Amino acid sequence: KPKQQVLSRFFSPK
Amino acid sequence: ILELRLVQATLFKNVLEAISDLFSKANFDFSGTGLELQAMDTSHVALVALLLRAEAFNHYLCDRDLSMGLNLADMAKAFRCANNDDIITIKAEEDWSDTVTFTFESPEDGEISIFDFDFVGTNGVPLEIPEFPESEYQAKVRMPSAKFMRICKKLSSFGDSGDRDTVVIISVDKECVNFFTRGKTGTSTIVCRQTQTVDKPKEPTLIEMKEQVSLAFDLRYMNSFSKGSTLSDQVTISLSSNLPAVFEYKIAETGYIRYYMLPRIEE
Repeated sequence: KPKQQVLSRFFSPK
Repeated sequence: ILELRLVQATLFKNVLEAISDLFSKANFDFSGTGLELQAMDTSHVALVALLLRAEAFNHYLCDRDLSMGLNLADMAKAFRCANNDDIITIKAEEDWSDTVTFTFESPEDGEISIFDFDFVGTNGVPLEIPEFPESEYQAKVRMPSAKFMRICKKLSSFGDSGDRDTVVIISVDKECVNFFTRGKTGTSTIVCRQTQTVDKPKEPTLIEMKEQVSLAFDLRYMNSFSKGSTLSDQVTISLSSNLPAVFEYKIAETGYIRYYMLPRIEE
């Protein structure tokens, strides 16, 4: 099955 | 001091129903503008961002920004006890005692229920959420939110392992959006054509395509996102192979709920 990517690289802490 | 009032509990009940199965904790940011809520699931696959502008409330007083983490499961339980037409008051006192009070008042019999929630740590939210440039999205699909929910349900009933780990491929080609999944002994495809707005002006399916796109998503998450349908008649899905997909429900004139998720990729 294709691997799920995580969102971390698109959002940084405020 | 923070003091908010909503004369109908429905809006908040729907918000909690739309987020509490996927996200266990959320960060609530209250400011003069309104309420901004953010939550990330524990595996960092999905992010939800909600905005309810001050105008969404019947009374809104917030003279100092306040950010609080709250447990959504506890809140959802409390809100299930509230009737749709209960009046909700949300209050936090001046001394910032690390609790917030939600009061439900029945306009009929005057019964009042009071819930105090302690602040909790959150999964790394709040985050800075940029507005991704429109031009970076290969396709945008707008459809009735009930239709999107129905599609997710149909695909779930066919998918090879129920809701768990089933992958849906969304592909946009000219005036069609296809939802494809594989079952135990076959495949299932749901094709949605762009509808002529003159026939059903209130519930159009609109497709804007810059280039063909085909992306794989986890159906379990999509199913959860589709619960946003109680907040809006329409959902807009923005698709890109390089950016998080956005599933957006506009809440009347007063805000939105946006779910972000990246597609799955071949290793």
